[in-house]
Amino acid sequence: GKYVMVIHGGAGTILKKNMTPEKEAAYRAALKEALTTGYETLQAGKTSIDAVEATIRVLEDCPLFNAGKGAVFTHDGRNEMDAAIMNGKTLEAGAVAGVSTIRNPISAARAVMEKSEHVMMTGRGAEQFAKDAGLEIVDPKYFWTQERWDGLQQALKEDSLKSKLDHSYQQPGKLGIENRDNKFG
Amino acid sequence: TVGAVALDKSGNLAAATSTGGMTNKKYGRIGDSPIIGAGTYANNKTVAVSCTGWGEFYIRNVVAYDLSALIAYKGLSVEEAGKTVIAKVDAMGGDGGLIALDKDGNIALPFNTEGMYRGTVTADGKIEIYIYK
Repeated sequence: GKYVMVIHGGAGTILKKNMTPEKEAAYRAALKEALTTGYETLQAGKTSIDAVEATIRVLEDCPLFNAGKGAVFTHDGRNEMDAAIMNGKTLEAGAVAGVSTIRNPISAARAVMEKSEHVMMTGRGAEQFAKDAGLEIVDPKYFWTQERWDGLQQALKEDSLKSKLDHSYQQPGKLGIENRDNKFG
Repeated sequence: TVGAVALDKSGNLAAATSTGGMTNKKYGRIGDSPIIGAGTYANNKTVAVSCTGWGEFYIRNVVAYDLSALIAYKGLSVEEAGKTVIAKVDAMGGDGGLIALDKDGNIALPFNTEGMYRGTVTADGKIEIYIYK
């Protein structure tokens, strides 16, 4: 049949042997809830923009996924989130990057698209714009989850060990970070 | 990262992506998700796309727009275009996946990792959810 919506919740090392039945059921339920929300939005005659925003908000509010409530931590122990949205009819687009206080960054991206002449806003400016646009602002603690915090501590430990054991790790001119699959969140 | 693409009753496409970034990232690093054309793109003439994965490779390959361009200029199907752009990411050493929905309701969900949380729904309400390869 003709498809009307597709979603993803991230890609990476997702092995069945590492997944408990309970956790897999939770992921499937969350994805189903997101799809159902989007489908019902479309069935109600609303736009595809309304549908993708509503769907993403469900996923952002779910701590299982690396977005919104389930966001991973930066090196400094902060949650910095990004989001983007695009309208295929008008080619209008909106995005926010590096935000830490907007409960649903996707709605901020939509506000940038529809309520400003810009395409992307970052950091504190984006947060102020979202507040002025009437979006829900939360304490950064809202995004804290034990699993993501533990993930950061593990990554910091691995980096510390690697820098001690591998003298080529700290190469001159390489100030970035090593991207390993387990860091996708 | 999470993403959604949709096609409404008026034939209009939309794409959205939201992410918490990478664990342990520094220096205000930004990935592909908020960059239009890299991690997110929609055009009624072609396709709506949302990407997930190692963002630097999606930015350098302008993946979402590249997929649209392959349909627009080369006449590829959404499935062929999806495979092509993920192969480019893979060839450079990157990994991840994407979802794409074209203007006619055809889809592609390619990825080169062990798994990708993903789901689809058809016009008649049939929902399918997949996690592994």
